[in-house]
Amino acid sequence: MGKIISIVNQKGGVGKTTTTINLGASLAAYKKKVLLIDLDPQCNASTGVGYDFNDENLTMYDVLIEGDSIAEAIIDTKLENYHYIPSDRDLVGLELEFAENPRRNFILKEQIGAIKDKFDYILIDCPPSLNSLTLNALIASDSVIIPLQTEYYAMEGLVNLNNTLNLIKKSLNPTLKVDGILFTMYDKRTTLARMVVKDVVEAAPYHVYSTIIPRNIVLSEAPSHGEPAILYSKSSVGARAYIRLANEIIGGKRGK
Amino acid sequence: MGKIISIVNQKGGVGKTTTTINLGASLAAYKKKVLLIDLDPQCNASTGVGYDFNDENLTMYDVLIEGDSIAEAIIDTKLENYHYIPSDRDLVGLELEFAENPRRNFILKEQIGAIKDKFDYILIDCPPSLNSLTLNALIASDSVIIPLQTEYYAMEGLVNLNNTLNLIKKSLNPTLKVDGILFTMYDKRTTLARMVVKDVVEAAPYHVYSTIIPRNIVLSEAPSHGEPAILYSKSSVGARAYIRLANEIIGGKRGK
Ligand SMILES: Nc1ncnc2c1ncn2[C@@H]1O[C@H](COP(=O)(O)OP(=O)(O)OP(=O)(O)O)[C@@H](O)[C@H]1O
Ligand SMILES: Nc1ncnc2c1ncn2[C@@H]1O[C@H](COP(=O)(O)OP(=O)(O)OP(=O)(O)O)[C@@H](O)[C@H]1O
Ligand SMILES: [Mg+2]
Ligand SMILES: [Mg+2]
Repeated sequence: MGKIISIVNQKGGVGKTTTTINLGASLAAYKKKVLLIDLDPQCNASTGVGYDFNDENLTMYDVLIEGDSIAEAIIDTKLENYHYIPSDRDLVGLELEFAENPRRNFILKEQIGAIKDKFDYILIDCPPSLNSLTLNALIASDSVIIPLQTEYYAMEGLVNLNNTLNLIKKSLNPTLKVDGILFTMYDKRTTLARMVVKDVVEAAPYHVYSTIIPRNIVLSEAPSHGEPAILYSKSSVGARAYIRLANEIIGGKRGK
Repeated sequence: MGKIISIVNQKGGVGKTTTTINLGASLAAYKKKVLLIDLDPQCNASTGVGYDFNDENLTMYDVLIEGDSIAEAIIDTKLENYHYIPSDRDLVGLELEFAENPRRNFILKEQIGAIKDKFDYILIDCPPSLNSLTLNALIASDSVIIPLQTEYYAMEGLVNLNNTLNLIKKSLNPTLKVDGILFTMYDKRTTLARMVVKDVVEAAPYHVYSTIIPRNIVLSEAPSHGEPAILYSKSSVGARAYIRLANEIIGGKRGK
């Protein structure tokens, strides 16, 4: 029975896409069957796993707006056990196309059931806003992972995100859990980063992964090669951090 | 006659808020009368200029959704010539509250005329998405500045942003111009950053400011003190870069 996890944070540029791609690849390296769903019209996760936009594949636009089969949109990556469904720029129109439709935020939930059992993990990369696309992801998910850049604005945004998640749990998806907060782009030399980690660990209402993702140039270079970091530079600090995270998640080790 | 400039990029975390706050403060230091409008429900720009959320002030929610007077929502900062209008978390509801209203993307334009002549520059901080809030900003604006993080995904997003701006110009705001692209968080030690600058300068359809904003810890520490960098640490590399940018914009020097 696959676990559906949304990678979510309305604050922009905190490492949602980087986490979805590299956690997915690392779970696949541990022989878990993984599907990455790109739900952001920016299509960054699609680029980062090497999608060729000239291909005639189905995308999440076809699945959500045209009603095509989600199973037929699945594409292989170079990594065994790792598959994905690309996004499309036109997904930005979902909000308007379905403005009148009360079911607009449940479309993914209705579709995803057909493929849930084919994978151990389904990871959904969300856009940086709390719009219909993110709501579709949160309603279809079992749990969420919150990437948190170790910066002041990102920390402040946590309160807002917590309120939203509670609203979703109350009315739209009562079983939604938060698996954990993941610190990203951590630079141990700065007082700010250490302060954010300390404040969040003390105050956050959720579990905090003991794995911390450091700032590492490989993680921002790999997307230009269309590869996850563990393919682009397996021994890099960034790739190894996501492998540790995958191990922590599979092992279910409780860090703080 | 004031100039209304939107600071816009749908890619998240590229330095929109940091640019709006610090360019605004630097223009004010050059004795220009400046208004900062925070149009992002995350309220980062409001935090960054020291807004106290316990105050009973009017916000952009009251202006856009309740129809209150924009002039009455203006608040002073510690800097002479520098004023702002705070945002509100509930602004995220604009899209739904006005889904039926064909004028929903023109509300700011209708309101802002009343105060345009009181300022030399009105800078609007936009959220990381192309929703009704950003459309309100683009339709009300004379021009835009595009902060561009020197990273691969941010560079890729430029194509998308260009398409959107052309659509807006064609149908909603024919006089909208792009004042320039501003490179942010530049780390000269990385090949990636140098590659992005080179590729964008060669290919971009817009003017590129000769001022480049380097990655500088002061720019991420200042928000936790509710101050622009030129108040928090005037001689820092980050503060001085935004002062250079303000000088370049006022002087109208054409860099490349
Ligand atoms: N640990 C890291 N070290 C260095 N660079 C990183 C790291 N994580 C992410 N990056 C880079 O930082 C930028 C922002 O990361 P990313 O795009 O994954 O964030 P996001 O939250 O998905 O952004 P958006 O809100 O636009 O969807 C990207 O250019 C990415 O390559
Ligand atoms: N030149 C810089 N050097 C170091 N840190 C920076 C710089 N510019 C911005 N930052 C930090 O990087 C993070 C992202 O910047 P900022 O919030 O301004 O981007 P944004 O585009 O407004 O994000 P969003 O898409 O969420 O609105 C912030 O924590 C900010 O403090
Ligand atoms: Mg992303
Ligand atoms: Mg911002």
